[in-house]
Amino acid sequence: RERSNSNFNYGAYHSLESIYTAMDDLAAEYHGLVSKLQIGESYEKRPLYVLKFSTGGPDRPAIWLDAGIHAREWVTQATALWTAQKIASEYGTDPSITSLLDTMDIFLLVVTNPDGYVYSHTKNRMWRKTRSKAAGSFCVGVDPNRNWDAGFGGPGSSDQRCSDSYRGPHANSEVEVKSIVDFIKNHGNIKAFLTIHSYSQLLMYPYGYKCTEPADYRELDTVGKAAANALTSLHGTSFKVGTICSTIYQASGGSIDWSYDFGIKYSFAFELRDTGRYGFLLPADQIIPTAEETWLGLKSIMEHVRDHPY
Amino acid sequence: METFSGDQVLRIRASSDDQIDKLQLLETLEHLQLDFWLHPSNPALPVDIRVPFGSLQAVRAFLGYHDIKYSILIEDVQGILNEEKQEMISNQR
Repeated sequence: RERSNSNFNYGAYHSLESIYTAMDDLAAEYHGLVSKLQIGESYEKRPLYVLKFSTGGPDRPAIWLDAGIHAREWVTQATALWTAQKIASEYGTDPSITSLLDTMDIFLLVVTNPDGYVYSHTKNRMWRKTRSKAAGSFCVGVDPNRNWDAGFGGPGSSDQRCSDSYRGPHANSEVEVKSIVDFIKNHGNIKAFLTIHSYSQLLMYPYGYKCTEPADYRELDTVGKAAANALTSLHGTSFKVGTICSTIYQASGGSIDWSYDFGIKYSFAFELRDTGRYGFLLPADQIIPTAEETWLGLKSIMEHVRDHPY
Repeated sequence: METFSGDQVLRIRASSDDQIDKLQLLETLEHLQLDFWLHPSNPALPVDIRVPFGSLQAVRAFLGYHDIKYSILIEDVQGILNEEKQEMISNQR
């Protein structure tokens, strides 16, 4: 197997196998900095791999990043992989990345919902849920972003198994969600939780399960707006910033609500660009521009996290 | 492989809370097999729905009857998927 990322086409959509191979290659090429950890396996027994970026040292604070919890939002997995290459290749040359990784670790889950991702490549391009089955039901899967233990079962999630926003039988019923929850609880020192979705250009912070402002509203709003401005500066893509409830809709059982209530103050969700017409069916020639602008937003938040320990 | 020939994505602009309620009702009609890309929440935000070809007539009639404004965001979902597939084949080459 060729052990180099230099020929990998970041401007194309790839199969799960191809993404996992690229992650191996990245870990091999930057072996002192990047390692690949398995944090669990999906319902259909596919590994859940996290890339760990670390310059060493025990018990360091860390930033969590995940992408593609809704399988069909392919630009998010592609953006995550591009971001991984960016972080690895610019450590030691880019002052911001260097200082960040000299202070903190980064964990990046490139494909959060691998079963759904494979299903969207082979059977149904519009698939968004997991692929878990329940006895006595014809319908498959749970919306993994309605399955977290944060206002679980409340408004903006469905109890109907066939619905695209079916919340599941109980919080953390999906092994993909539970694996992340367990990893973060066991780590114990995660300071930011950033999740990458795609649709309608939004940067959101808690809450979604209730329409009240979080205790850190002022700071989160300031950080979010600064990140959105940084993002916009590259290609002019405009992002709206606010709580989930005020920018999109009330939705219960979402990941950043759980992470915030768990004590991770800097919890944000990105909804990447869609041109206003294609949704998550973004043409491949927009992957790299999307990743580039998203990186500026991510970097802005990560720098704030680095400079504001708590 | 499921196909989406003739499926359309509609962008709906509700003008009142009453229209939002109507769209929330639409969301519960499972036989229409609607895929909400943006769920109805308040009139300031659009609602995007992928409507299977077989449900288009019913949904348009519903919107027309309740005087809810909409535009077509994607004319034929399968058309975009075909372009995407071609792009992937060419990338693999």
